[in-house]
Amino acid sequence: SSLYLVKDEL
Amino acid sequence: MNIFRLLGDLSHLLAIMILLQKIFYSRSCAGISAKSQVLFAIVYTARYLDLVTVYVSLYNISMKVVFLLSSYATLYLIYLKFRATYDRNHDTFRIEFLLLPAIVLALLINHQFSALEVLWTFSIYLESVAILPQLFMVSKTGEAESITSHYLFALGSYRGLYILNWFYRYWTEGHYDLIAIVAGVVQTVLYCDFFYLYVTKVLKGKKLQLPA
Repeated sequence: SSLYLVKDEL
Repeated sequence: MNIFRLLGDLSHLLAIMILLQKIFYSRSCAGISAKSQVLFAIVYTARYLDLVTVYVSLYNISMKVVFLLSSYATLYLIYLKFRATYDRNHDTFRIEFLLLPAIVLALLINHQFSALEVLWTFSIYLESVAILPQLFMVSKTGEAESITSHYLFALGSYRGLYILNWFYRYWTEGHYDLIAIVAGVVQTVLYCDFFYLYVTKVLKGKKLQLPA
């Protein structure tokens, strides 16, 4: 998750 | 996706593969901190719960599945298959000193007070310090096998490359995530001492040995 970083990061 | 991000992911993947194959082929987990590996399994489990809620890309899903499965496979090798070789007397870091602050901090400092978001934040905080039991073990025994050093180097480089990726994204897309950045910097700084020893010793063919 995480709202501000696109969800693509691992 | 940019080159720093891709290299970061590949470095992370490489670290995991080095560790698994070291344990598997030497049939021993000597020198490996099971406690760090438990923390990593907790990190991936807490972070990748969104596997079942959002679809991002095939790449994203595959990497998450690989990270999750390999972390549990590592625990299986250490605690069951090769448990006789586990060096528990040197693996004495108290992980509650990392777990409890990560839980409290995630509850206090997050982007949104929702279950998935708090768990994501917790995993980011915990990951930043999860390597400490392993580094503590190396400092306690005063040495590390070369293969363990390669593992640590690849694992440490991964978040460092992510920092470059975040710089790049801020520069090209104008957005950033302070929680990830601060934790990523902490995580990378923890490896600095090790990076220095790796470059000055291991790369020159010497075993990583700390001064007595």
